[in-house]
Order: sequence, then C-alpha cells, then structure tokens
Amino acid sequence: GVDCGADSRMCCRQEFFVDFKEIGWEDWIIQPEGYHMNFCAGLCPLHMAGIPGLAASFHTAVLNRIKAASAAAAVDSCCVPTQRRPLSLLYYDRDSNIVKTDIPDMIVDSCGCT
Amino acid sequence: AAKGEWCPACGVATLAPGAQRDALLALAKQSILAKLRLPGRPSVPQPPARAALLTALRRVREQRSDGGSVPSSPLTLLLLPSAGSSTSRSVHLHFRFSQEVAGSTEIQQATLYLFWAAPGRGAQPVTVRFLQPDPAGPNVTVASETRLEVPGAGWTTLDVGAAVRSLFRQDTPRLTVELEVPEDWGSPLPSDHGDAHWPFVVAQARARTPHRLHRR
Repeated sequence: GVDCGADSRMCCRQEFFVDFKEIGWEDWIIQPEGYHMNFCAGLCPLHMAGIPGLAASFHTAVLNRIKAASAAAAVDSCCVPTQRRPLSLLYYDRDSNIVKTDIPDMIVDSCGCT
Repeated sequence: AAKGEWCPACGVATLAPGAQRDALLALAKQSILAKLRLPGRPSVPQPPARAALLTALRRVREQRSDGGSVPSSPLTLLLLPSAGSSTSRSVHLHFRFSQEVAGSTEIQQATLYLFWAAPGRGAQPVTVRFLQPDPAGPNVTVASETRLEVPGAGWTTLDVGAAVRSLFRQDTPRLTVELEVPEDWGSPLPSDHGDAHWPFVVAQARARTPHRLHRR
C-alpha cells in the first residue's frame, strides 16, 4: 500500500488520528490515548485495478495492457482497505466498571484498488 | 478530491479542511460507540482508585499471559466493589452492573480476588456469602455460601462465574458479597478504599449474539 503525501491523487492510505483528549473522551477511555482512524482515498484508474494484489508477473503486464487499451470504455475501480487490525480499548462503563475489549477491523494499515 | 473539485466516487463537493476534520471526528465517535453498543459516551461517576485499578489490571495481564484455564475472550470486565455495611468481623461488598452490560454479554468465567492481611497462624476459616435482594421485601437472602481456608496473608481467589451469570439474569443486576472472618482478624477490608489490596472480580465474557434465524 501507499501512504498519501501532500499531492497524492492515486489510491493511498490517508492517516488520521483522533486524540481522545481533543474530543473530551479521555475521562472514560483509559487506554489508548487516541484512535488511528486512517482511511483510503484517491483515484483507481483501470490500469491500477487489482493493485496491489496481483503478483508482478507476465500475467500482470498483459492484464494491464488490456485494461489500458480499453480504458476509454471501462469504469474505475475503488480505493479500499487491504489490511486492517483491531482497536483495543480499556474504558469505564457507567457503573465505573472497567471493560477491556478488542474491536476488530477498526484500524486501516494499507489501501489498494479493487 | 483536490480542493474545488468533486469526489469522483460520490459526487460530493470537497469539504473545507475544518469541516472535513469535524466530519471525521464525528464519524470516529459514531463508529466507536456503535461497535461498543453504547447509546452515548458513559459519564463516569466515580472512577476507582488508581492503585486498586493497577492491581486488577496486573492480574488480568497475568491471567492472559499464563493462559491456562482462562478461555480467551474478546471482552474482559474488571469489577471493583464499593463497601457497604460492616461489623467488626464482616463486611458487605456491592458490585454494580449496568443493564446494558448484563443484557449484551455472556459471562464465560469470573474470579473474585480477595487479599487477607491477617496474621495467620495456620489455615483459618473465612466465609463468603452471595446475597441477593429478597423479591418479597427489603431483606436479602443468601444465594450461596462458601467457606475458604485461608493459609495466611496474601491473595486468594474464588470462582464466582455461576453467581455472576445468575445475577445477569435478574432485572436489577446487583451482587452483594458478605465476607466474614475470625473474630481476632479485625476488618476483612483494607481501611483505605484506594488501597492496592482492594477486592475485585475479573470476568471473561463475550458479546451476546442476538438470536438470528437463518433462512436456507
């Protein structure tokens, strides 16, 4: 996957950190201090479809040629997460009990084109 | 999309940076609360004392690291009680749960941790009673009673899974535990509520999955 830079236009992972203190949640969430709500953004023209995902091979080269040749008639693919991991939270419930839980698939580690 | 353009996927005009950040922060709040099945952020009336919390967290980590009989579960509850009425040799511990927690979780295992500072001369009997409100009146009834033989000063554990599971089936999920110790021990509880030897319960649980009908 690719991390977005200042002038990225192609599909990439945009980092976005939510500081719990900034949103006033630091009193009930003990750990962690924030949430990496990264997201995927950017263009996925046809010749990028399926990247990453296909191994760099002769088939990839041929497939790309076919896509490029029919670019005029084709529809773009989407920029989506390709790797995610859980968000582990330690927080107080309203009875001041402490709950430790892992919420699956909450943090995007990398993006790619469908 | 770059500034001034449209999003190629949804056609929405590009937001101003401040508006985009506000929208993302709102989305983060919404997604975390939804995943935790909370209607809103909890207000925390009285967070437990730090020393007691750290002791309980250390136990959870030890439980997880030595694996053993503890089933791996996605949800761990740490329950620190408040002290209720007491005599020279007994005390009531009150554990409270919210209806949301009781209604949305299935308890797999629960362990009560008790610390005894009494000077031990050989094993001494301690009685642990689980009390529940008497539906017929203001009194309480003894749901179950266990006698522990405490060999000396230190931590002991007691399996309270059955008591907590039955509690979660009640309308008002409150659990009262009575500790009764020999006469010459003094109070069964540390004098300071924030003491690192405050009793607690560690419960391993999983989210209760709603009953789903599968159409074949």
